[in-house]
Amino acid sequence: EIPRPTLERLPLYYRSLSLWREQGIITVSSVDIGRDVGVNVVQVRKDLAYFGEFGRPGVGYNVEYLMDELGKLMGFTTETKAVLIGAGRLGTAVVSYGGFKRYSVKIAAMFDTDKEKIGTEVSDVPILDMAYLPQFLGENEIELGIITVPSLAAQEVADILTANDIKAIWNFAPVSLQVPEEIKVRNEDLAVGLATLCYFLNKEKKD
Amino acid sequence: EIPRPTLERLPLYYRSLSLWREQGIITVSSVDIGRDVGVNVVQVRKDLAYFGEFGRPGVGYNVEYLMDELGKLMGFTTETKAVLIGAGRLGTAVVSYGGFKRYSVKIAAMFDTDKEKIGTEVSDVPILDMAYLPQFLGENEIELGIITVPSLAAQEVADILTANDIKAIWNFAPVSLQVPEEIKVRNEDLAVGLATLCYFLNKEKKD
Ligand SMILES: NC(=O)c1ccc[n+]([C@@H]2O[C@H](COP(=O)([O-])OP(=O)(O)OC[C@H]3O[C@@H](n4cnc5c(N)ncnc54)[C@H](O)[C@@H]3O)[C@@H](O)[C@H]2O)c1
Ligand SMILES: NC(=O)c1ccc[n+]([C@@H]2O[C@H](COP(=O)([O-])OP(=O)(O)OC[C@H]3O[C@@H](n4cnc5c(N)ncnc54)[C@H](O)[C@@H]3O)[C@@H](O)[C@H]2O)c1
Repeated sequence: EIPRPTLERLPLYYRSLSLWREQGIITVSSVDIGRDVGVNVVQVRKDLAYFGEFGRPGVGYNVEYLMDELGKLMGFTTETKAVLIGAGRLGTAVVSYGGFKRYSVKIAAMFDTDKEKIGTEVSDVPILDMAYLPQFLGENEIELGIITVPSLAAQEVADILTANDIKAIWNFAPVSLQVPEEIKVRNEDLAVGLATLCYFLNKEKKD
Repeated sequence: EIPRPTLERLPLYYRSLSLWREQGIITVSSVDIGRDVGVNVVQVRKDLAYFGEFGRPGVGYNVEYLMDELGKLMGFTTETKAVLIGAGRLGTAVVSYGGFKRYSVKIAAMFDTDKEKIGTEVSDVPILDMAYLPQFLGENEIELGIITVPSLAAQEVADILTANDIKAIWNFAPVSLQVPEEIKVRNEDLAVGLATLCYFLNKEKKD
């Protein structure tokens, strides 16, 4: 079983590797990885050792090989089909962010209740009428629902998703969702990243 | 010294406590906290034990008291002044998200190069001309810069911030910024949260 903190770091290593591959870099060291991601080099080696012997002492890691291994392990090489509900500021920023393609997540469609948005597109993703969501989920094998609606609408949206066989929910609305046990929910809160930064800022002031 | 994983969880506890305080709840147990945040109850007790004896066995934690203690410790009770550069989809979503007030972060102004946006406001925060940024930083004691511009512009923005005594940068652009050692940088990548969710989705398929 892989510890949770290690799991949270692997996508960061994968991102660094994919940027290096684009630049044509063949091998990197654990020091390179640690510096790029901001993680202690001993921790990098410990994390990667969970999956077998990738690096050779003094030679480093082969970028292509390590990326393939991590990709297979984390499921980044198989496509995950998603829908996004709430095509507002945050929703459209999420859809137009290219960073998700690296993990093979495909946002098939967005859904909204705003008549002015329905029928338009953002980054080639259509915005469809919320009334059509149950049928769309039934016709396509959608595994993931991304919720970027206002808090008051979030639970009602989650209910529609869970009633139509969604497997996982990525929730940005600042509410705790009530969903069946077997549905995986990840609550994203940007404020947490900011709060951690505040801690280091204030620690410095006190020291 | 508080371990990093503990530090990342404290803002989540703080958020739960602030939502309970708003609902008028006086005491909560470590089980309540663990369930709301999605963390194992033993871990909750271990995390809180770093800061002293808050809870009484069988009685639980006083919401108000625990919140004050955590707030002082993490620096959430002192105001952090920030500016945001790049008033696009993501930038305006960040500014209008109420979650930051809980941590006493005040976004004093946004900056952009787009003439159509300069002179307008989002959630009472003015959008100012990028040319004015150095002067604005000199006249106000701004500690934090939030970068939500396209990747190509990110380094140039970071250079202006560091040249004008910024202390910390919260970076959303998917590039590694070169900044002086003493500046704290947090790179935020929403794709990492998504990637972790994909891991659990795919693990389920394999099992
Ligand atoms: N967790 C975070 O870090 C974070 C950061 C920013 C915003 N947010 C949250 O994300 C959400 C969206 O924020 P935003 O700034 O994009 O808001 P927004 O108002 O720009 O967008 C909300 C969209 O949801 C649509 N909508 C409303 N009710 C709906 C329903 N029942 N079904 C389908 N669509 C519906 C609206 O028409 C609109 O397009 C809010 O809940 C906000 O609190 C969270
Ligand atoms: N890290 C993540 O998880 C994540 C998620 C979504 C978007 N992003 C990134 O955030 C950034 C913004 O995305 P978006 O969807 O909001 O884009 P956007 O095009 O909607 O907004 C960018 C804004 O920056 C302004 N701008 C451009 N150059 C500037 C400069 N030199 N100085 C000041 N302002 C400038 C533009 O006028 C525009 O208002 C991009 O780099 C994107 O890759 C990151």
